[in-house]
Amino acid sequence: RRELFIKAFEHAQEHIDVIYKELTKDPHYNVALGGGSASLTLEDEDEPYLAGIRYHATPPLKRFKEMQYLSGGEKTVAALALLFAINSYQQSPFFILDEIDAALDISNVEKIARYIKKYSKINSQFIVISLKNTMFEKSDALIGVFRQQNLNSSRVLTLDLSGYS
Amino acid sequence: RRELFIKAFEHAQEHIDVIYKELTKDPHYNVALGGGSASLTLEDEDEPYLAGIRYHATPPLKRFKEMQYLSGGEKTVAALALLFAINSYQQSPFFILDEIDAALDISNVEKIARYIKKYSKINSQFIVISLKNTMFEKSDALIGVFRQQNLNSSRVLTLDLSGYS
Amino acid sequence: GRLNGLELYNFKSYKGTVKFGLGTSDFTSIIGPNGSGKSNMMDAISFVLGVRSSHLRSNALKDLIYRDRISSLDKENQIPENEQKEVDNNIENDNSETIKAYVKAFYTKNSENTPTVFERDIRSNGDSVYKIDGKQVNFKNYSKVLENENILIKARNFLVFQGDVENIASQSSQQLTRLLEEIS
Amino acid sequence: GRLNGLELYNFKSYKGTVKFGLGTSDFTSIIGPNGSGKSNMMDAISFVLGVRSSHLRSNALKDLIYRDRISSLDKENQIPENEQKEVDNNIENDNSETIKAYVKAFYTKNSENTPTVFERDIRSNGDSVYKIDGKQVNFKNYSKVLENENILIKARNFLVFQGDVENIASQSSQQLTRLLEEIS
Ligand SMILES: Nc1ncnc2c1ncn2[C@@H]1O[C@H](COP(=O)(O)OP(=O)(O)OP(=O)(O)O)[C@@H](O)[C@H]1O
Ligand SMILES: Nc1ncnc2c1ncn2[C@@H]1O[C@H](COP(=O)(O)OP(=O)(O)OP(=O)(O)O)[C@@H](O)[C@H]1O
Ligand SMILES: [Mg+2]
Ligand SMILES: [Mg+2]
Repeated sequence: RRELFIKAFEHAQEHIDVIYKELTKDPHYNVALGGGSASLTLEDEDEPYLAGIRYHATPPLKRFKEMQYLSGGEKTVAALALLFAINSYQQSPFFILDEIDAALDISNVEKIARYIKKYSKINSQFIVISLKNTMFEKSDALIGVFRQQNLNSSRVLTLDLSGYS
Repeated sequence: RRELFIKAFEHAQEHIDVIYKELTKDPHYNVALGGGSASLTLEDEDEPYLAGIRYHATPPLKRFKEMQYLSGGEKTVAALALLFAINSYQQSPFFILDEIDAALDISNVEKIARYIKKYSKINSQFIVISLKNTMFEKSDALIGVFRQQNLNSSRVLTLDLSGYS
Repeated sequence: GRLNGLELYNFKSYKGTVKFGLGTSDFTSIIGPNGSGKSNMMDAISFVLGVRSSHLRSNALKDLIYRDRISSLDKENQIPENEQKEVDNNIENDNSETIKAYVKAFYTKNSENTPTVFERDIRSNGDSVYKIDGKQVNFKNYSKVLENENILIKARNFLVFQGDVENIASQSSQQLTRLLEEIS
Repeated sequence: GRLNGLELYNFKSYKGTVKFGLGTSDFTSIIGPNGSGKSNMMDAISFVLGVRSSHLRSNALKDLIYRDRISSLDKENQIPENEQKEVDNNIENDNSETIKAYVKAFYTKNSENTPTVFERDIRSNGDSVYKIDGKQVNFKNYSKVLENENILIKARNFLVFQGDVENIASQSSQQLTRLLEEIS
């Protein structure tokens, strides 16, 4: 039991910082400098599954590491980094994300959408519900949901975007 | 005590439906038909302050009245109607609203922004934090907040929009 | 593996049968106005994978069946369905119950060419029944097949419901340990 | 009445003194990128009106003072400040304590021409001190003056913090009664 736990933990610990950096670095600067830093630490090395795991994330150009100091948008980005790091241990075939971009400003929506686009080709399929065009315009296909009033029912239309540039 | 409570309750009860209708009706149709319906009911008529108050809201063209059936955006609009109805009893001089439009689609942002613009002139001042231009472009003035990196500090700039059409 | 498409029958705001495919798209967006049924679509996918109805903004399986309107009478008549029935339904198939609603997910495993059909039905007696390629199975076997595909329902490490994203970062250190325990 | 302007000194992410006016604007928007300090500005307004620091995303008043960096050492040294100090601070003004941070709100009452200055300081000993037009008052009198202006701090029926808006509609029927009781 301890073995399995440690293996999963070490995997997430190794990936969290790289993923957080990629989600926060400014795509226009190629400098490796970009991006914040994130870490996972065990509260009790001996019996880890009985104690907690601490998560710290520091946005680029900031100095605090406690989660309580993060703003709404900064917390969303830190949360997505954690989700992707933990999931990468037993990579699920697909993700379903419902309006994860609600608290993000346009530059952060852009960064998350790029990340999703890139990793949807390499790892898992992504199904993302969004109201922001900066997010959905990068997808390969759209599922348009609408209400058909006379039937009092929801209906869907699908649109393949790959033909459009 | 009972008198005061009943007075406040009846005030909110009278206003909730009118406010909800105004927040949900489609501005392009002048028909009085537009808009949903909302209501407040006492669980115990005799000693109201010892029991609860039920809130129901039905969006336009929908049929359910329980809050659990509302979507994220529909709940936001219902919440704002309740806030404005309750506040109108002892009208506060100003409101401060932090990203209330996060779950709203563009047409609902438009409706809420119009409502705020209209009532800011009649009732209270509104100070609204938003990431969506459909919301802030209707304001009289902007406070731009930015981080001055070399000082490691937040700074503000103000911009009066009234000169612009 | 890949999710190829879905078929809903009388699920939440989707009346009758609604089918669609995801084609070859790796990144698919679901868009539409407030209240149109986007989150209900996510609920449909979560439902067919075996997620409990309490995570689908409802109190009982019956709430997931398409309803034209809720009259206050209807409200009183609802028997609070026994959630437990979701998990320990047995194999014997009492055909007497009609299917009130269902969701099918078409999913192709890496090593195969034809999709596997995962299906979950809601019956008129409030039971929920699981099927793979049309054959009824119990919940335990159903989730085992999903686990082989790294679809971990208990950990839900691939689903983010509306409004939940920030909570992932602010969960307590104990919750984080529990999540890691689920996936290890 | 009207809110005319604000002055912050070492409050959260605002280093030193930051002042601005609202002019004649009835509808003012605060905009800026994620993490720039928008919600901290709302916290400043809530703070000066007497809202407790637990509603301002912090555990103690000391967290509201501008900090250049948090070293782990600093973290250990913090005495968990006694929240209660916020409410029963007495009038005698022990000048020995320096002011670490403050917020001033310039507010003009309907019947007057010159603004009233509401001020709340954080002292180095962790106390919080309230002033009206430069004169120290206790919390009770401070909130009475605000109540005369229909600024009801306990009900907070005019503040919606980030992420809270949907909760207003889904609060329990008892909570709704309590809110109405506050404003009646
Ligand atoms: N059992 C049901 N039968 C019929 N309609 C239902 C049922 N359950 C929910 N609904 C309807 O579904 C609608 C909500 O849909 P949903 O939550 O998917 O919206 P959404 O597209 O996600 O909106 P938003 O953008 O605001 O989040 C409600 O208006 C509700 O009336
Ligand atoms: N006491 C403090 N001293 C210095 N900086 C602080 C202090 N408290 C919070 N901060 C900083 O303030 C920032 C958060 O600001 P705030 O929550 O106002 O952002 P925001 O503009 O609302 O962002 P969003 O759009 O994401 O909600 C954090 O990055 C944090 O580092
Ligand atoms: Mg939704
Ligand atoms: Mg904020």
